[in-house]
Amino acid sequence: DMKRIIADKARELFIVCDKEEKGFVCRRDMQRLDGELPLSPEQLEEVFDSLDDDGNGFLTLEEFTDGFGGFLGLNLDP
Amino acid sequence: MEPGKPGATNEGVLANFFNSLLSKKTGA
Repeated sequence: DMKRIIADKARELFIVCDKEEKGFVCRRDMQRLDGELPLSPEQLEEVFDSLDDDGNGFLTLEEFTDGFGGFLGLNLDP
Repeated sequence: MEPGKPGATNEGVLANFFNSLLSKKTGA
């Protein structure tokens, strides 16, 4: 099941951002990736804004998974 | 996609982000 494989991979990547495993990623978590990933703070901010669909400042696993699916060129909507 | 390519579109930045995360996870 492709969808499940992608969801599992998205979860793995999500945990890299959500180090405390809070269940969401906030802007501060994203900025901590500066230095770990070859992206500037501005780019990390841009990524956060792109993934945070509802713009509430919290990036959930669901939003993250949707973004990851989009990156892979897949539509994961049910 | 070239990582860190100047003037990358928003999509490019996202792709760069996910590629980097994947590389980090796989240790590539």
